[in-house]
Amino acid sequence: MRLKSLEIRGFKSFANKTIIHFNEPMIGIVGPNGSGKSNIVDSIRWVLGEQKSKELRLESMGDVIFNGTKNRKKGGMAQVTLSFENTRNILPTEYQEVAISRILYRSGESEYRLNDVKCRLKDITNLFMDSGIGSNSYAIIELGMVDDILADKDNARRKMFEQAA
Amino acid sequence: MRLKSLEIRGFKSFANKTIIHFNEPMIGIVGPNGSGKSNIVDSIRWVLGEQKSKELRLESMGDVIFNGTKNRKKGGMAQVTLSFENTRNILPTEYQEVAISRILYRSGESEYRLNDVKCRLKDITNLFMDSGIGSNSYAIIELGMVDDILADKDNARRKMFEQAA
Amino acid sequence: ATDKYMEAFSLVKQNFQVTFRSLFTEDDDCDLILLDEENPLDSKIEIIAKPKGKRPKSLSQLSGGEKTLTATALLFSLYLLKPAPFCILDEVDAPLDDRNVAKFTNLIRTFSDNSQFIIITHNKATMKEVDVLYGVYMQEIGVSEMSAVDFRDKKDENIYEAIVN
Amino acid sequence: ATDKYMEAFSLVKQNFQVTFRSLFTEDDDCDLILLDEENPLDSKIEIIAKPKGKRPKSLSQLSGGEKTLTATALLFSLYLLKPAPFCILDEVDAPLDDRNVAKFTNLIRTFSDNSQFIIITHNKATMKEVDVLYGVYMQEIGVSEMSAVDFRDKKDENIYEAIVN
Ligand SMILES: Nc1ncnc2c1ncn2[C@@H]1O[C@H](COP(=O)(O)OP(=O)(O)OP(=O)(O)O)[C@@H](O)[C@H]1O
Ligand SMILES: Nc1ncnc2c1ncn2[C@@H]1O[C@H](COP(=O)(O)OP(=O)(O)OP(=O)(O)O)[C@@H](O)[C@H]1O
Ligand SMILES: [Mg+2]
Ligand SMILES: [Mg+2]
Repeated sequence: MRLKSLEIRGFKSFANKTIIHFNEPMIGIVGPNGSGKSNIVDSIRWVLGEQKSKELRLESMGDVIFNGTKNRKKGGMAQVTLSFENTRNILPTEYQEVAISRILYRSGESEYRLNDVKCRLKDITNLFMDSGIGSNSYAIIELGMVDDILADKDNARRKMFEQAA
Repeated sequence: MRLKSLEIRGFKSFANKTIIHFNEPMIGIVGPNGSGKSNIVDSIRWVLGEQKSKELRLESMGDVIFNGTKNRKKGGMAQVTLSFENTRNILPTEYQEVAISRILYRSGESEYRLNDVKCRLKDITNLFMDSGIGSNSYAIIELGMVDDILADKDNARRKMFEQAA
Repeated sequence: ATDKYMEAFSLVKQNFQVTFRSLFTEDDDCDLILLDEENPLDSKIEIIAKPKGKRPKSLSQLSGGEKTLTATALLFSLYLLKPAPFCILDEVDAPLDDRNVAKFTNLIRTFSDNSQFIIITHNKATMKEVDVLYGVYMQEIGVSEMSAVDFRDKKDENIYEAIVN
Repeated sequence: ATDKYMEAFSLVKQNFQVTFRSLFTEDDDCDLILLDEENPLDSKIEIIAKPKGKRPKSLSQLSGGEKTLTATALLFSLYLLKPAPFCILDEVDAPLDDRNVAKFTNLIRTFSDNSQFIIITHNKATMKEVDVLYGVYMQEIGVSEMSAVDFRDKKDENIYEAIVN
């Protein structure tokens, strides 16, 4: 299964619609401090169903919506869509391409979509059950995880082994 | 008061006698991972009287002595000497140059010296009382301290303010 | 459940020994140990890492970069159990010297047949190794944007300046 | 004791506002707040940092590099209260982009009239700013050695290779 693209709109500092295409094996993301690189990582965690606002560096889930600057007012919603090509039929579905979306409105209403059809988070997690992706799989490695492994904070090592096994 | 030189012998990975001279305002220390750069920082903390082995990344104080490799047997003692030029008479002493040494033998015996004369740690800490240096002053900043300030772990911020005030 | 866990544990241990040696050298040793073999599912896990003929008594004696490489080797070993279609690395290379950055990116290159790797970095050596660079920047204050950087025809200094200035 | 602490607190706060602005920009805001003004000696201290017209709700919303710059500004503010004769910085620049590294080293340059700064780094931009470079390396396995690198007559790539290879 390969990534195809990521579309971010209204999520954290990405007030405008932004699309990244993933056509290569090794993709580098660079830019100044505070420009939004880790926000891209957060958006992928979020669209895959992350429920813990702490994991997304937020005080509450509503903080994922672009909260405005002195020149631009705050956004009304956040939307992220991650598209995959279902190569090797790893995903148990008849589609060749799978797009999962998550939307949160400032009212608190939220929605998940699979190929543009409303669904529940459960439908998405079931879809990814065996493919090694989910908002808490080893697909994401940051320096914070390196520290947790070294300090073995709250039995981090055993928990990671359990999840992988 | 200016630094003049640091001499390290038998301390951690510095099995051989090593001398650094400090003649410039901004001195850079570079080298590969694991080459010994942070060990230099540890040696300065140690010679200034650091008592907590955890602050020096050790399980016990005896671990500061070079513990050998497959090609070289372990050392019998660790010695560090830090020399200052007493410019501006910041230090309340008649010497123009002050050299403080700390020695630890594998037997566990340890010694402090001021200009090569044996003394107690108390004599050294009294000497430095008002100059802003001591093994726990703000003379040393590492990424770990940055994390403690950000997380405010165990009231780190208040403790740092107390020490500075 | 215990058998499944033990089987996974033993596979991760094997992966760890191979991965550790490609990040350090073929002569380096490492191990993973279940501290409580009677109760594997609740047992703490100990990491033994002995780079370059050194004899560190515990992980805490290793240098910053050596610890990062060791933890990264373990995280990759867990990943190898069930390779996720994509893997995101957020500034994991920050504590590494240039030679270790090269080992790190070479290792990722070998995994990239099976998974796509998204690598966030400030490190120029890493930037040279990836297949494409996306630059993230804020033209308007507080609003993130992205654009691909095709650097095959630019000099190294120009890539980064093109993005960050 | 409370008066002494309050006086120090207010000086550190002033220093913080100046230092923060030299690491960010003149239009950026920051503050230090005693959460419990009735009991300053036991009170927690809150850090407010609002870089570049953004409106982060708390420190945790800032990026990795922005947090490091903020904490560094606070550590320098404490240092300025009673400047120690020397200050050691161990890889504090790791999370910073090139532009922020330049601000960081420029700030240190202004303090270096009063104190000597020993800066441990892997960052080439920092290496260019210091007055002298000492290289630490292990010729023999497990044994550290040092030598000064006079790089005024070498090309940049050669300094580092001269030390690390
Ligand atoms: N809801 C939001 N609305 C607008 N901006 C936000 C929101 N949440 C976070 N931000 C901003 O996004 C910025 C952080 O971006 P991010 O963490 O992605 O930076 P980064 O590129 O990873 O930087 P670094 O190199 O320092 O790690 C912060 O300055 C923060 O104020
Ligand atoms: N008592 C000792 N005897 C011999 N070697 C030791 C002793 N204590 C620590 N070491 C070795 O010193 C090395 C660590 O050095 P140090 O932490 O100074 O590295 P560094 O140059 O700061 O690297 P990095 O760039 O990764 O931070 C470790 O490999 C460790 O095994
Ligand atoms: Mg980041
Ligand atoms: Mg170090």
